[in-house]
Order: sequence, then C-alpha cells, then structure tokens
Amino acid sequence: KADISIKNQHLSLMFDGNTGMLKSMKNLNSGASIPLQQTFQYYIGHPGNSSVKRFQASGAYVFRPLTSASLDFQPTLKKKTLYVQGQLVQEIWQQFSPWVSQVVRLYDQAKYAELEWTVGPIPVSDGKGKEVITKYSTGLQTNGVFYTDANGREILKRVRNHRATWELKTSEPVAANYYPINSRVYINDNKTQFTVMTDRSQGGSSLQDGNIEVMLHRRLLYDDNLGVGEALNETGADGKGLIARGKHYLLLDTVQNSGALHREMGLRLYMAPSLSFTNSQMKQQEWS
Amino acid sequence: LNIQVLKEAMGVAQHHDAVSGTEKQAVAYDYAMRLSRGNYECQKVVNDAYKKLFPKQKEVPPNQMFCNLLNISMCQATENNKQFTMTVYNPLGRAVSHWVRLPVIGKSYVITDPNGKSVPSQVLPISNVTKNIPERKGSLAENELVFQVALPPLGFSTFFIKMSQQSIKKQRSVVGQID
Repeated sequence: KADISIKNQHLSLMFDGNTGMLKSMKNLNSGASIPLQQTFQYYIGHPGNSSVKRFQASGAYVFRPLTSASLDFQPTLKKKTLYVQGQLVQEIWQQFSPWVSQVVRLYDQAKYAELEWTVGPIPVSDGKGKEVITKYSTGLQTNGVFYTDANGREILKRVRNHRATWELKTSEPVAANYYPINSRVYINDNKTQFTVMTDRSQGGSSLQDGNIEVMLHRRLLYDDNLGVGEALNETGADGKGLIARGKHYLLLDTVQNSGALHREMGLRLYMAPSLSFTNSQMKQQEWS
Repeated sequence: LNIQVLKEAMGVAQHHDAVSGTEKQAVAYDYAMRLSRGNYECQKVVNDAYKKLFPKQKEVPPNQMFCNLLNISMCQATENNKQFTMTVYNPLGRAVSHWVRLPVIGKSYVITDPNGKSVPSQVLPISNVTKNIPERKGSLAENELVFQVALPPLGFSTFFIKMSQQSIKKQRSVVGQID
C-alpha cells in the first residue's frame, strides 16, 4: 500500500499505493515539482433536437455536453494497477473501467513521461452518447490562462471565458472554452510549466486553474444538424464502437526551459524515424 | 508515379471535411483507402531506395516489410521470424536516439547494431487490453521487445535481431500488482 515511485535521470513520477493513481511529478534537473492527479471522465453528449439548432445535438461539428459536469467512471468499479520494472523502461498499467485503460512509461534517460491511453468501445446501450476526456490537475496558479497551438503554426494564448475582440457571454462554459490542440497544450505559473504533447489533433481546455483536459474519444447517437447527416458513431472490426489508442507526452520544467524542451520534443515526435524489416538471416559481419 | 498516388490522396484530404473529420462514414472509409494505397506505393519507393543505398551484396537484397500496426503491437515481420533485420531512417538533420517497441514471440533476444556492438534490450509482456483489441486478431506476439537505437542525421542504421534461447536476466521485466 506504500506509494510507488518510478524515476529516471531526469523525471520522477509518484503513484498512490492505494489507488494506483498518479500523485506527483518532479523534474530532477531543475527541481520543478507539482502535485499531479490524472483522471479519466466522460461527458454525456447533448441529444439535441435535429430540427431546431437552438437545441443542437453534440456531433461531428459540435462538441456540446449535456451538462457542464464531467462524470467519473462507476466508483464501485475497483481500479486495477500493475507495475513493470526493468532496466530500460518502467511502466504502470492502469485500468479505469472495462473500456478505459492506460500505460504510463518512463524510459531510461527520457525527459518526458509517456502515457498511452486506450479508450473504447464506448458503450451506448443506455441510449446516451459519451465523450471521454482525460484531466490533469496540477495545482498551478494559472489565472484562467492556457496555451494551445491550435492554428497549427504558433502557440496561442487562451483565456477562459474570454475573447480578445468581443465580449463573450456564455451559458455553456465547457463547449465555449474548448479549443483545438494540434500538437501541444500547456499551462504555467511564474516558475513552472506543465506541457502535454499529443500524437494527433485533439480538443482541449483548462476549465479550472491548474487543470488541463483533453478530449480522447467520442461516440454519439445524434446528428448535429450541420451538414454531415449522420451521428458520429463509428464501429470497429467486431461491430462494436471503435477502440481508440494514442499517446500523451508530459513535460515538466521551469518556464524558461520549457520552450526549448517542447520544441525539441516536437521535432522528435512529428518527424519520428521510420522502421522497416527484412527476414534476412545475414549476420552483422556479413552485412558490413 | 508511385508517390503521385499519395500526393493525390493528400490532395483530396485537403477538403475541410477530411481535415476536421466531419465527413460521412462512407467518405471516411474512402479517405482511409486512398491514404492507405498512397502509403503502400510510397513504401515501394523506400524499398527501391534502400536497395540502392545498402552495401553491395551477392544476392538480391530482400524486400523491406513495413509494420503499420505497431500501435496495437502487431507486426508480421517481427512475430513470424526468429531472426530479422530492422532498418531505421532518421529524417532529421541531426543525430537522434529513438525507442523501439517490437511485438515478438520470444522471451529473450540478441540485438547487434551496425557496428557490431550489442544493444541492451528489455522484454515486456503484452497486456490483456492490447490482446483484446479485435483488429489484432491473429497476432502471435505475447511480448514486446524494447530497445533504444542511435541514428545518424538524415540517414539510416540497420540492426540485427535474433531470438536467443539463453535466459538473459537483465532483459526480463518484473511485474507486480498494486491493488
């Protein structure tokens, strides 16, 4: 039941011994340290009324949760966590529900923590479309500010419940504050920056100070009446909902160091080496 | 001519529906098919390039196989061969190191880099979550082989990987349950 820590030369991650959940993250070089909780939750998609846009459904074009509160997975469901230790990589395997799981990895010498999430097939037999998010809570005092690279070119400053060129009035604070994330989203205070890099374009926000949430997978039952003409409800090879798998890379450092860190990481991720194989029986000596 | 197939598929995918994912499902399948064909044709080009770049050999060099399903730990080339080579191309203009995870059937492997040096590796079990992904049906791999490769700028390195009967203690992973 003791807390479990995995660490390499640069980073340390602490997990709660009782729940198996992430508890804190520390950069061993700069000393930057944050409490870090991560949860998986979901929104119920708004079912809408396809004939009246005012009561619009959540769908392919529109993210519109039924309520502003995201829901936890069934609390009665026991979370299951395994850890794998080795010389090159340490892993924590987390199971949040029968259809949501994650592997947290720390490679030798790596300056990032890798989180591989697997979500789906999202059950919809209760007649409710669901939109699954992961939420990182850091405790950083961010004053409603977060940053995304949503235009695909530059990092843009986002301010919660605010638009730079007009006065925003919203009754739907979740949808109104979601922005596209092409490759990265980050938050910081005066000293410390927490960055999440994604392996694909996703949506995300910071709905409370110190938090980042990222949309992972959606399965919805109603058309949003904006042109596509069908619900966002793709099925996989077995006819059930699709299983989505992807990675988040977490970086923690001082504000000063973080720009170089996430840009260097971006090059590595988005111009990654390509692999190919042969069944050649040739030995290295013969090859050389 | 080969890369034109992918260029045209990418051209089609500049439509706003493909960029944002607001296309109908049937159209999504069509986009995926076009991109898949383009990807396949470009892999032929890479194959031809490697045949010119590799050291001269007495026999015709074997075709390169590409593993598009490594994200669900599935790869025919690594699962069905006890011995194989892996060539890794680095598109960046500077040297990088890169972590590789390969689905395998064995529990112990010997890896040699292009200079004949042994590469440290670790073998981990594949989780039940991964094994239960329906698209992975037919995969034989029970484990993943993890190791780090060092790559030259804008260049490639070839690694030689062979299943070992010896039990190498340091390759093993220790698995425990928290609760």
